[in-house]
Amino acid sequence: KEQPQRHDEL
Amino acid sequence: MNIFRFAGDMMHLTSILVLLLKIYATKSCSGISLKTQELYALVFLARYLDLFTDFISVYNTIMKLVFIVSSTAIVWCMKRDRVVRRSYDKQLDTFRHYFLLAASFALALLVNEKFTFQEIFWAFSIYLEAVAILPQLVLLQRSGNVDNLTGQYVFFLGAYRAFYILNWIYRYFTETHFSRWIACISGLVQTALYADFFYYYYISWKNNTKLKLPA
Repeated sequence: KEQPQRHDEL
Repeated sequence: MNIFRFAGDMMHLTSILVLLLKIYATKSCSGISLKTQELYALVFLARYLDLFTDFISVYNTIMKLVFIVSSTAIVWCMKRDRVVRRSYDKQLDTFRHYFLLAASFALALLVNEKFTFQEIFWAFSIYLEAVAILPQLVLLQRSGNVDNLTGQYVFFLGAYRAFYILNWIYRYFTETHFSRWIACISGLVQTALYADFFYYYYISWKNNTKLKLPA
C-alpha cells in the first residue's frame, strides 16, 4: 500500500 | 512553496495578530468565542506532533511553534487574565463544542491516511479545524453587532482558507503526484462555512457601514 504523503503544509 | 500557500499562511498569521491586538489594546475579548480558541489550540497541538519527528523546513518549524504558542496564549489570556476574562461573553458562547471534538475524532479513526497514532491525530486536527470556527460564527450571530477587529479577525481566517484552496489548485496542476483528499475536502468544507460571513462582510464594506449579521 502507498505510504501517506509527507504533511508539508501547516 | 508557492505564492498562494505563502499568502494563505500570512493571512493566518495576520488573523492571529489581529486577535492578539484586539485583546491587548482593548483589554477585552468580547465577541470572541473561547470555545473556538480552545479548539484551535487543540488543532495545532494535535497536528504538530510531528514537530520533532518530521523536519520539512525552518519556515515550517517556526510557523508551527508560532501557532502553538499564540493559540495557547490566547486561551490562557481569555481564561486567566483577570481583566480580559471579565469581558468574555460566556452566556452567548454556548455552542456544544465537545460534540465537534467527538465527531472529528470518530471520523479520524475511520478516515485517515494510515492507522498510526500520528496520522490519526493529524486527520483529527484537519477535521476539527474545518468546524472549529462554528462556535465563533454562532457567537457573532447571537451578538449581532461585530466590532471592527473581530470582523477583521474572521475575515483574515476566511481569506487564509481561500488562499489554501488556490494553493491546492496550483499544486494539482504543477505536481505529478498531488492527491490529498482528506485535507482538500475538509478545506473546502471549512471555507464554505465562511461564505455567509463573507457575504455580510462584503455588504458592510461596500456600504461602508458597521458589520451586522442577521439574527
